[in-house]
Amino acid sequence: SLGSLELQRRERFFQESIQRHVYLNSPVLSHENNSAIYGINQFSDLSPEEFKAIYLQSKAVKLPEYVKTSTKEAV
Amino acid sequence: LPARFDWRDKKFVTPVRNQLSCGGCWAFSIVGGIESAYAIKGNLLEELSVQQVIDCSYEDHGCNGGSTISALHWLNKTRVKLARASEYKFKAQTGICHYFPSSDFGVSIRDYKAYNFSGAEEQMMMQLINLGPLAVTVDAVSWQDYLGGIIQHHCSSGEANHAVLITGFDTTGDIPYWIVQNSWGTTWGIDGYVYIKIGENVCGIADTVSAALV
Repeated sequence: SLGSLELQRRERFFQESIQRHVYLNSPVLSHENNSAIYGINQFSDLSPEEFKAIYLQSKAVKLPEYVKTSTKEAV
Repeated sequence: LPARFDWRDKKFVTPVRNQLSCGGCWAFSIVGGIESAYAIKGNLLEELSVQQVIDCSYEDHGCNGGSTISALHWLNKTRVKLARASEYKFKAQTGICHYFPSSDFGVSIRDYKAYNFSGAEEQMMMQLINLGPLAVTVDAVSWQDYLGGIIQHHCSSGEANHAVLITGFDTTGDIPYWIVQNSWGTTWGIDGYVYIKIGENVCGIADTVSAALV
């Protein structure tokens, strides 16, 4: 509800996301053609920690390097 | 290799889904790959049950996380038949594993391939064409703020935390890129998709690559 602590928290996360967008869109790294654009989306009121805890839950696995064994397999 | 290739053009890719607040990206990516592989084999393109994988892949942790490789290992070892999504609906939380009579419809896998393609993304493009869409893991921390364009920076290899499905690639422009389906709904990114630069293992996209054979 309006003025609640939760709303204040969400507003703070939203403001922090705008700071991130400034960095991510910085011209030093985004001068290339078709470079990615970052901005407000449905995750902008989440903290990075919340975002990781909810959406980034894939466990890493080490796999053998691919070796092209034969032309037949590639075909 | 063609300059551009996308399994969506052949109608072999199911629509973008939304995992909501369930950390089941690993299940979404492999089920998406199985759906496409099944259709490429000449069958009807059908949405299969992600919830079944979330509930039943016992080496994983349902909506609290999992791995594409352990889920494929489970599917391959048990030959479990994936039910239709309409018959085993997504609930965005881990539930009890449901079993179906063996006579019921379902899609099982007969094997799977899983490799590290870092430094060999051209070979990976060939595998995409040969095997169908590829389930991959990525570092997606910066994706919280992604709106569109080709990701070339702001993520690392070797720090995977998210799983997605590569459906194609495009090398016709200045920057070649992978066409990647995410599971955060169609309002995220480019109608639910994200483009990632090819050739430098951006976001670790080539580190953990897998495809099911049906």
